[in-house]
Amino acid sequence: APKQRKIRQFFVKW
Amino acid sequence: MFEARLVQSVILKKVLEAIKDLLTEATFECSDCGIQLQAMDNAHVSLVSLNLRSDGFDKYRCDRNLSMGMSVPCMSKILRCASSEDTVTLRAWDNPDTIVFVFESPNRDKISEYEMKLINLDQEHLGIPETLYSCVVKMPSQEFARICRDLSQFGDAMTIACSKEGIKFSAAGDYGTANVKLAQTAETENQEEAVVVEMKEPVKLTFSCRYLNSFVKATPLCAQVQLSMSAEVPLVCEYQIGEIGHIRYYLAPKIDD
Repeated sequence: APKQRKIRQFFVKW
Repeated sequence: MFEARLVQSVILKKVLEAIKDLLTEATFECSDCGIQLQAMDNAHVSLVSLNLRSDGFDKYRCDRNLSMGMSVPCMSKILRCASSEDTVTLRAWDNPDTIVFVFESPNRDKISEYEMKLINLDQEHLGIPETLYSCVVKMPSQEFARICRDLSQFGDAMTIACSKEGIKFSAAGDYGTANVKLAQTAETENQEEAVVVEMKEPVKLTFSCRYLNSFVKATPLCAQVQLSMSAEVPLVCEYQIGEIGHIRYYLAPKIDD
């Protein structure tokens, strides 16, 4: 089954 | 001093309903431009971004930038004390420990004040890159809410596939499968009922139903919802908030290893 990603994998930390 | 007044407190009531499933606490950033909030849910799977522009308020004053950490359940309790016809004013002093909510009835014969303690939050702030999405779909928000509710009965995850024909939602589980297809509407006079697909490339992505069902709590804010998707990046689910701003939900997709 596809795995749930975390949102911060996609965005840059400020 | 910070003071923001909205004649229609119902807008703020709806905003709280739209975030309280996902967030337990959040920092409200107040500046000359308005009020912004950005926060992830506890599991860090989704992100809520709220923007209320200062020019959308009936009165707005913010002498210096303030970051106010608030308990969302507490704020929600306070806003439930306002009648929908009431005017709401948010008020805080510089370096505040508390924020005051003032509700006034239409003929000003009842004035209620609720003071809430602020909390110190060390929240991670994420920069969201500008993205050109492969598919942008606008559709009636009630229809989207209905589809999320219906399909979540069949599985924990929902696949959204978008092509030039339209948008297809599907779910599969132990009981069977469910598929809902929406075609683009022809030129219609009623824009609230329209389904419009702007597509550069077809997209197929899978998302957790639980989060989508939290996002659709924003349905009372706007008749239309906008879904923006590209392969293997978060979905953006956006609701306009009248003339004052918007709420965007970002949801990380499920991806095969």
